Amino acid sequence: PEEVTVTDITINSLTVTFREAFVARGFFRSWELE
Amino acid sequence: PSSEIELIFCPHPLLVNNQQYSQTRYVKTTANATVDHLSKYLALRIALEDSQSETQANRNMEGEPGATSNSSLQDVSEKQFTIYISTTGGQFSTLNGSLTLELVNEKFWKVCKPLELFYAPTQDQ
Repeated sequence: PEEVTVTDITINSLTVTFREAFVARGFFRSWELE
Repeated sequence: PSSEIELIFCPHPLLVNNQQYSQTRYVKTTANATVDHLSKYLALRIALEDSQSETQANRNMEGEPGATSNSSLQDVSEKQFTIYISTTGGQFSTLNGSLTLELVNEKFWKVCKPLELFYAPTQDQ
């Protein structure tokens, strides 16, 4: 995907990173394997 | 380090008006993220997108750059979302906020495909 948005979210001191793309192909490994 | 989870995140087909939120979201995060993390992430992303749309609309109306409305961003970011997963028979189960996505994957999904979840604004707001 051309653009991926990266966002960190913290709850109760646990920070996790989210990455979001406009399309699945090229972003989701499991779809690429199909 | 926690393993990565791939998510397809869609508006709840029964609880969300198509014009309200129509976007399917392709998301990756770590398996230790909880449903609450996901809910907060969604609230933030939608608030930012709404705020950007509003700014763009202001620009179009006034013919000059508009400022992002911090008050509206705060209002929208306080909106809460409930997360659902599809179960057998076309039913939807509400996911508890404290569940990790790893647990959701193991307990409800069990297939080697991106985890498919649904979202809708929390009803009692």
